[in-house]
Amino acid sequence: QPRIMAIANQKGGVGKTTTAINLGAALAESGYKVLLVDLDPQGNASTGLGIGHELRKYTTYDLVLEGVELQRVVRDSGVKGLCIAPGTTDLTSADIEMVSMARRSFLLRNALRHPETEALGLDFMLLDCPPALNLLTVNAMVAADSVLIPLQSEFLALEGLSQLMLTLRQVRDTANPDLRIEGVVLTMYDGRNKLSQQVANDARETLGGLVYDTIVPRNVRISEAPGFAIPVIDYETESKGAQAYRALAKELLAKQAQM
Amino acid sequence: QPRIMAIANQKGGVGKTTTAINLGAALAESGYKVLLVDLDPQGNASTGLGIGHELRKYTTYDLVLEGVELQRVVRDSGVKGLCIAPGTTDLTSADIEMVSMARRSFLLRNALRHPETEALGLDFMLLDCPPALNLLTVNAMVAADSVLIPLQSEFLALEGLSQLMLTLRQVRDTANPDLRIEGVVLTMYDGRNKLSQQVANDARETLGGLVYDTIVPRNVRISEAPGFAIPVIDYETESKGAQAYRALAKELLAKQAQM
Ligand SMILES: Nc1ncnc2c1ncn2[C@@H]1O[C@H](COP(=O)(O)OP(=O)(O)OP(=O)(O)O)[C@@H](O)[C@H]1O
Ligand SMILES: Nc1ncnc2c1ncn2[C@@H]1O[C@H](COP(=O)(O)OP(=O)(O)OP(=O)(O)O)[C@@H](O)[C@H]1O
Ligand SMILES: [Mg+2]
Ligand SMILES: [Mg+2]
Repeated sequence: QPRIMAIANQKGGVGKTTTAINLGAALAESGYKVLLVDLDPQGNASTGLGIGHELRKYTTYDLVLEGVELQRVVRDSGVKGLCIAPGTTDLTSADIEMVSMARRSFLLRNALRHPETEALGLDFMLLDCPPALNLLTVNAMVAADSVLIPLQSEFLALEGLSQLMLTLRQVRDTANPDLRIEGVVLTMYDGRNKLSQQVANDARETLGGLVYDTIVPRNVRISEAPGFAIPVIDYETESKGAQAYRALAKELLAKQAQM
Repeated sequence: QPRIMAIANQKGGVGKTTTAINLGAALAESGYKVLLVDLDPQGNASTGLGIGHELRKYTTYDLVLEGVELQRVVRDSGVKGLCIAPGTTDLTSADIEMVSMARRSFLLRNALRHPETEALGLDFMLLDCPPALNLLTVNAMVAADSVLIPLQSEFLALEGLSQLMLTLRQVRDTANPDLRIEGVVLTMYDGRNKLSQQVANDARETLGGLVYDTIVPRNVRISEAPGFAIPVIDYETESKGAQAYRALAKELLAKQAQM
C-alpha cells in the first residue's frame, strides 16, 4: 500500500504546490514511484509539470465526482518515477456539488484506496490541496495517512496554524482515526531577515520535533522552474532549492523508517 | 455612495490582504473615510490591524448570514479614517451554508448597500477576498463597483488570470452589469530578478492600461508590519513599501477622477 500524504495549509502561497512537485521529484529520484494528485482548481501542480489544460483528458474532478478509476486519470509527468492525476478549474464547484452527496468526505479516499489501484505499484501519493479548509481539503485529509504542512516564514503564516490543527483533529475524530502529522517544513526562509528567524523559532517552540531540520530557503530557481515545466532538481540541480528538497526527502524517509 | 472595490485573486499569497490594509491606510491618510471588509476565513486583515479573535464581537459572518446591520459590525482599526468589519473562521462554512439560500450571491451586496449604511459617511469600501473563486468571492464581486487585482510577479500567478476574468464576466452577465476592473497591481516585484521583469512585461502586453504604473516591490518592512498590527505606512513611513502604497492610492484616485 502506498503512503498517502496530504500537503495542506489554508494560508495561500506558502509553497504547497512547490513542495508537492519538488518533494515528489526528489522521492522519484531516490527510486520511489510517486503519484501527485492535483486537487487545486488552479491546477498549478499540473501546469508546473507542463500538463496544459488541453492535455488533461481525465482529471481529479472525474476521479472524485464522476467515479472514473484512478488508472484512467493518472498520466505521465515527464519526470521518471513521477506520475500525476491532473487538476482542473471544474474543481471550483466541487465543494458545492459534494455538499448533498452521501459520504461526501470519503469520495477521494474510496477512489485512491480502491483495490484496482494496486496495479499502479505506487510507493507514495502526494495530495496537493487548495488554499482553504473546504470539502476538497477535508477529502484529502480523510484519504491520507498523514499531513505535511508547509509553513511560510512570515508573520501571517503562523496565524492559521491553530485552525489547521483543529480541522485535523476533527477529521481524526470523525473519519480518519489514523491521521497523523507527517511534519512541518519551513519554506521561503531568508536567513538575513529577522522575521524568518523569529517565525522559525516560534514554530520550533510550539511544534517541537514536528518541524523538520531541513529548511527550504527563498531561492529564485524554485520560482523559475515552473516556467520551464520541470522540478527545480532538474532545472538547476546544484541550486539551494534543489538541495533543500533532496534533503527534505531524505529526512522524511529517515523519520518514516523510525516509525 | 462609497466606492466599493473587491480585492480578489484566487491565487494564494499574492498580496490581497497586504494591499487591502495598506491601500486602505494610504487612502485614509489622504483624508478619505475607508471601511475594510474582511471576507477571508483566515481573518488576516483583522489580525494585521491588531483585532484579536476575542475582540471580534460581530463579524462579516454575522453581516452576510445572520442579517446583522453593518453599523454594528464595523469597528475602529486604530488607524485614523480606517475602520474594519472583522473576519472570522466561521466563514469557512459560509459557502456551504449559502448554497441553499435564495439570492445567495446578493447577500453581501444587500448588507453593504443598505440605506442605513449611509450614516457611516464612507468614501471607500475595500473587500478583502479569500484565495478562491467561491461564493464569498462571488458575493464580493456582486457587491462591488470594481475589482482590484493584485498580481504577484511570479510565473504561476499569470496562470489563474484567465479564470478570474471569466468569473468577472459571468458575474457581470448574471448579477452586476456595472462591474468593471479597477486595475491590476504588480506585487512582490524584485527588479534584480528576470522572472519579475518577464511577468511584468507579459502582464502589460495582455492587460495594457489596466496595469498600474505603480509597482509594489518586495520589501521586508511590508511583511514585518502585520506583526506590529499596523500598516506599513505607520510602521516605516519612508520604506519602499509605504511609498509604493501611497503612490498606488494617488494613481487610483487620479484614474477614478478621469472616469
Ligand atoms: N522556496 C521558494 N523560493 C522562492 N519562491 C518560492 C519558493 N517556494 C515557492 N515559491 C514561489 O512562491 C509562489 C507560491 O508558491 P506555491 O504556488 O507553491 O504556494 P501554494 O501554497 O501552493 O499556493 P496556493 O495557496 O495558491 O495553492 C510560487 O510562485 C512559487 O514559485
Ligand atoms: N510587497 C511585499 N513584500 C514583501 N512581503 C510581502 C509583500 N506583500 C505581501 N507580503 C507578504 O507575503 C505574504 C502574503 O501576502 P498576503 O497575505 O497579503 O497575500 P494574500 O493574497 O492575502 O494571501 P491569501 O491568499 O492567503 O489571502 C504575507 O506574509 C505578506 O506579509
Ligand atoms: Mg498551490
Ligand atoms: Mg489574504
